[in-house]
Amino acid sequence: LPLSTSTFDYSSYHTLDEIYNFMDLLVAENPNLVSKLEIGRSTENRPLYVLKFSKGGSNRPAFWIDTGIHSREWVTQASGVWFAKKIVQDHENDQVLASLLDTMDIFLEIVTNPDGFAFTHTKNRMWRKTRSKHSGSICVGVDPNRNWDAGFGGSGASSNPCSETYHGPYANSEPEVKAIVDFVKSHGNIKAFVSIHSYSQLLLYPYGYTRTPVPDQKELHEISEKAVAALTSLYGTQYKYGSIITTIYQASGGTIDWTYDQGIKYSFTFELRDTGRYGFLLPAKQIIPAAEETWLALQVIMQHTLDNPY
Amino acid sequence: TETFVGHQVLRIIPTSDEELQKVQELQDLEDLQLDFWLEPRGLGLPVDVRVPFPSLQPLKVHLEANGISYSIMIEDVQELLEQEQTEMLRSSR
Repeated sequence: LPLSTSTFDYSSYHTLDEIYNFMDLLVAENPNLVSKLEIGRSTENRPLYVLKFSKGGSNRPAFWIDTGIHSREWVTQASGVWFAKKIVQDHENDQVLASLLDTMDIFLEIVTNPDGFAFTHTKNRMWRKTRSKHSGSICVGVDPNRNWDAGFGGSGASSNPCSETYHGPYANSEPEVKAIVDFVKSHGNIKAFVSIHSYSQLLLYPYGYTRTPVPDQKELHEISEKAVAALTSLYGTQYKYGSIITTIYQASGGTIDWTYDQGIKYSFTFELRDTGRYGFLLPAKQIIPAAEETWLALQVIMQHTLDNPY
Repeated sequence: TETFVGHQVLRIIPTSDEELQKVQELQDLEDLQLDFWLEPRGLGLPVDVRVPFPSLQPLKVHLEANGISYSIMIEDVQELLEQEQTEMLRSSR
């Protein structure tokens, strides 16, 4: 295992243990900025770790980023690792980051579905869901992006336990989802929530479960336009943006529909690259370019959150 | 460990409502064991589907019989997986 986060290979995919080891190294190297919280345990009793980046204070407004909720989307967990190092590296010299951390905290959950992620490394690279087993289901796993209490069980999710979009027996049935729900509710001061998926190069905002536009649709659309422009400026990667239901399809029980309904206005989902050559099997050499371009978009959302307190 | 020898990923771009519906109907054919990487979303938007080897021929015949064009995005999924594994081993060494 690498001895420091400076020798960690960010241009390669890593196992769950290597990522958890990276987290411990980052915390040990930056005790005044980074801490590691355990917000719960997965179905198979793996810890659910969230990195907290804070310059002090208590219960400050916060910016949440999660990656890897769909375990096979490896470029997202790898990007989460890169984001963590970027925040540490730039927290004093980057104007956006420095000003954000002056008044806000950042929470980053890199491996949101550790059971599924471990399974992709050991048994089935194509695994997407959790690894829960519910009575009466002949198949394993629930789609953790259909299990939230927002339009739960509606169109845009499957009631078939063998489907990749199975919504689960009830909302928050998955401990990986329940842990975030409890954390968001207990913290109560999260102002932006970004959940990162792959692939198909989209920046999406609520809703997915209904065609009713969100009250803040105009503002979210404008932010998306600016964020996508920043992202594309680096390598020319083309993104589409809009609400989930108008841009891709109806999806019920989704993460950011729930966070938006909790009052977290700046709720977004990214679908990172691939352009249609590799799909989920994006070559490792594209990890850093994908993370770099996404970071530019995240900074637009950060700046807007900072400039528009609510 | 599950292997994906001979699995292919096909890219289908529905150009009419009729085609879109035909592709959506594929999602209900459980015995084909199709894994939709990108689900049917709308006209002109790509649908990417991983097809196990035994389902390849029947699916291609079905698509061609319905005049639905497709391209092969990944010739052999297992080959890409092995490249990925090799990369990871190289990096960890």
